[in-house]
Amino acid sequence: REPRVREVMKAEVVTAKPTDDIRAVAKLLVNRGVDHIPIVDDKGVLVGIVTSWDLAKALALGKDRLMDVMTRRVVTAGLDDSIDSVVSKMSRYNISGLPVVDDRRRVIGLITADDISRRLYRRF
Amino acid sequence: REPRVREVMKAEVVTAKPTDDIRAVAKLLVNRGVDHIPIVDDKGVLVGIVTSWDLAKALALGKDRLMDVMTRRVVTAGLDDSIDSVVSKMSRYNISGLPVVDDRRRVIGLITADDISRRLYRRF
Ligand SMILES: C[S@@+](CC[C@H](N)C(=O)[O-])C[C@H]1O[C@@H](n2cnc3c(N)ncnc32)[C@H](O)[C@@H]1O
Ligand SMILES: C[S@@+](CC[C@H](N)C(=O)[O-])C[C@H]1O[C@@H](n2cnc3c(N)ncnc32)[C@H](O)[C@@H]1O
Repeated sequence: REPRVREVMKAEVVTAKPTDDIRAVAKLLVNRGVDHIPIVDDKGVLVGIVTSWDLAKALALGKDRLMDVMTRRVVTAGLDDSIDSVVSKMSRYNISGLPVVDDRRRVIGLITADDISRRLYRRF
Repeated sequence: REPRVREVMKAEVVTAKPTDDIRAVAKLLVNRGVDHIPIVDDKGVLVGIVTSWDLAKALALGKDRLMDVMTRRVVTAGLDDSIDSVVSKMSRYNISGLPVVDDRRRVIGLITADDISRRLYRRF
């Protein structure tokens, strides 16, 4: 039986707000040891995503506002989606993490290539 | 039959030198759309690794020298290692990419969680 997103994702997600300071978001990413930070509004609704790659880009180009580096059109997954569909999206867009959202686009989890590769070699 | 590292890794690797400018390395990462840059000496021997996460850390802490952010003790893989052993290392050290080295520790490839998850869902 093929696992679904809800069995592989992490339910604990580090998020930030679009008005947060870019250095504060970078410190959050470093302190939590994560690579993906979904950006949410006051109701928890997804409005963008920032990855360590975006922050590297900010360093490269000397950008200093979160709004200048975050991606707004976010590729997401649903709880009952197949892992196949997630890997397909990752491959198509060259991304390594998808926020998991509910029917009102609130962030309820995150699934990454790390989670998928570890799940498939379940011993780890 | 379980695949080996040589069948899953990417043989084309973006590398940099320890004396390169941190912003130039960040631009390289952005332009090539990668997350991992092995640092090699003049003979191509591995001396460290920089990821988009390290560059995010440089932004967070205001560091501006590659030598201040690169990781020197690099976890690596060999061509004939099992994927199991790679996933085990990724899990143990919370990392998502391993440089593949030859017997003289020269970089001959890179294997990431992205490569592994895509390989296991071979349709993509
Ligand atoms: C093309 S990827 C390549 C580097 C890296 N693998 C990563 O995932 O960030 C870099 C860009 O993808 C964007 N990105 C990452 N995850 C995303 C997602 N789930 N939906 C939309 N864009 C995403 C990032 O914001 C970044 O601008
Ligand atoms: C603990 S990881 C967490 C974030 C992210 N998953 C990553 O791989 O960078 C971050 C640190 O791991 C280091 N790192 C990444 N790949 C490594 C490898 N193959 N060997 C040793 N350190 C590595 C990076 O240099 C960075 O300082």
